[in-house]
Amino acid sequence: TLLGFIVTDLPIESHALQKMLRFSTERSFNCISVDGDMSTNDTICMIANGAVDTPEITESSPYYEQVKEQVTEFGKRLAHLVVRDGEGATKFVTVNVKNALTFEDAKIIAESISNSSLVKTALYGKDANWGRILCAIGYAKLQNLSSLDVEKINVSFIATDNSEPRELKLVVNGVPQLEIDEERASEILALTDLEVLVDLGTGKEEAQFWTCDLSHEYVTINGDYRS
Amino acid sequence: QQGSKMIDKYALYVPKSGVFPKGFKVASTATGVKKNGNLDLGIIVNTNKCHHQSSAAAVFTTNKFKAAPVLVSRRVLEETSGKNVNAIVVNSGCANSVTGEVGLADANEMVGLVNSKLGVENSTLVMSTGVIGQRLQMDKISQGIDKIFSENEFGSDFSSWLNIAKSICTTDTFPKLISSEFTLPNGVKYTLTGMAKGAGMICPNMA
Repeated sequence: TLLGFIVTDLPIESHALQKMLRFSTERSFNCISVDGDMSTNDTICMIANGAVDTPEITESSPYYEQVKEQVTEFGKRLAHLVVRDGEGATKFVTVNVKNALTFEDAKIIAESISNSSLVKTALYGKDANWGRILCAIGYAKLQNLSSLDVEKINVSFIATDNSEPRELKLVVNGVPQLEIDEERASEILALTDLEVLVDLGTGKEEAQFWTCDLSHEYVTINGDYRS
Repeated sequence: QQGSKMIDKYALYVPKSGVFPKGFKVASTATGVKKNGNLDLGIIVNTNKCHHQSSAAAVFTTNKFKAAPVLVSRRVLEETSGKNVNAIVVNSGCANSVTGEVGLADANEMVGLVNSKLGVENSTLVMSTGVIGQRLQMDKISQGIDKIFSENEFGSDFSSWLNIAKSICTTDTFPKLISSEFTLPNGVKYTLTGMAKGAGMICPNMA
């Protein structure tokens, strides 16, 4: 279960606060997955008590957008901590889907990859298994297939430690790179933080999802939770 | 195959200090709902009475089987339009989920107890986390709420905030607490503090 609360001493009008929290959640807490399971109790709430002496923030306030962005980034930081604590997780994985036709398609594809048990076990095992990533893209529950073109898709691992080459291409314009630099792949996959980049090449929209690997420990933890 | 070496997540991700918003106080206690005796009840209250009244907002699970605390908190926000909500009470160890009418009564009792301590109706949101399908041990929860208020266990220092973050944990390996100070273009500084719990059953889609 995900529970969270955010409190601030800013005065924020209640309707504006609800809109702000919804915007933030769509880009933070609703973009994480540890195991693909949705709880009956998930709740994020926010209270603004107005202890700071400044005009109330409303949707028409000149500071509304700034505060909304700050709350969104704050929500992402909090959401990332949940993923980092994923039961048995050893890796924090950013799945970045870009150049989709729509934001919704990018998010659905990113979520599909993030929820794939086989992708997550491969990441745990440091296996550069691009086939499982493509498979998860292929069965993503899209409304239609207009964001997908098999001849335009690119899949890469991105190093998160500033080492070079930063990008390890696994699939280029739909063509698997059969002679992957396995040594470089092992270096990148040994990092605690990973990024999987999917460039669909069919549009301009992008979305990010954050997930973790799936380890033996997950089964140990969850095999006897109730008893 | 070998996984990555185990990392000390507590040392990496738990802060050692923080900056917290004015006017909030927090408290936590161990009621005995958690079998290991760890902190399992937390309350956050707004004590600010000047300048503006408080506002509250929330997003909830879209799971068809919504737990009692979700239904109760949503009702409170609907009835108040998010105005003048000044407390959140959270318990861990029991999710009060799939508990039917008795679960709803228990969640209502939790918010009622805090409301009565604050002296304001419809002023409290409630959350629960833990095992699904078990009834809350309301005797322990009630005593915990009583104790927190009667012994005025509220604080606003770092350890109080860290302890309430711990009180909502279940299988978490570390409490999740972050805080930041921001400056508006008019020079006014404000603070955001957030805490979360979650390690498994995580793929939320809240609305």
